[in-house]
Amino acid sequence: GIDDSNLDDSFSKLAQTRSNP
Amino acid sequence: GTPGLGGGCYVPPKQVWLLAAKAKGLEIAGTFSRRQNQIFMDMTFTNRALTQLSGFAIQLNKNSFGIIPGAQLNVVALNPNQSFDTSLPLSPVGPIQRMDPLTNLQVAIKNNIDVFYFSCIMPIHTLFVEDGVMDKKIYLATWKDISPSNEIQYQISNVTYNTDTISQKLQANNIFTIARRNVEGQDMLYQSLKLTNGIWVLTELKIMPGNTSITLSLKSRAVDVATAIQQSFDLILHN
Repeated sequence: GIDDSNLDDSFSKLAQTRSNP
Repeated sequence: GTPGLGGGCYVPPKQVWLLAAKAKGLEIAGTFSRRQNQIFMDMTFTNRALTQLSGFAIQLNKNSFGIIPGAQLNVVALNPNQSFDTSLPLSPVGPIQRMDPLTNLQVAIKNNIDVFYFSCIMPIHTLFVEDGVMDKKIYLATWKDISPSNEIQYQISNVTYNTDTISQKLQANNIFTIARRNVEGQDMLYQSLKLTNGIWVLTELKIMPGNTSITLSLKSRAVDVATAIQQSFDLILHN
């Protein structure tokens, strides 16, 4: 099945990189 | 049905599209709405002439999203000073011709006196479909895949709603939050929407607590829609 925790982590990483201009 | 109820899609107030002085006494005010998965042109026809007006029909010119009437126009014969409300369902399955602005519609109305023409702008959020939730994996891959040079950023000012309300208001207009993260107090919303013609748009909203200016970043393979999409966020978040 889909590893949701991995996806969650990916969104967190995306948010991290995007939060600082 | 009352426009706007059901889906909760934002319905702008009706505007006068056709002035009686320019149409031998026929006045048309209208707006666009989306309910039960369908777009509607909600109009009020008023007879400001001294004789009866009858035999109404409508035609739309080719437009960017292939919008055509989904039914015949239903307007009764109007006596002087009489008004009639009608809701014309629209379908996005017609011939396509790019318009400027993108959602401009050119309309022809016929009655027993003459044929009259006007144009109006469809708010693009009426073209956001109900199945616009992008799969999270696909979102992440697509966001990565679209080059940063194709990302368009806007500031939306004077947004007085909190993150939950922002998300709910957008969702009521088929802009779906698929992920939400908080980084050092800043809320980041990852959202998707799909237009009736199958174009997907990925957005990110940065919301700082205590700051009424929020940042909208937008990625799509069809950048032409960006301005209209930004205007829809602006409209929805100020109503």
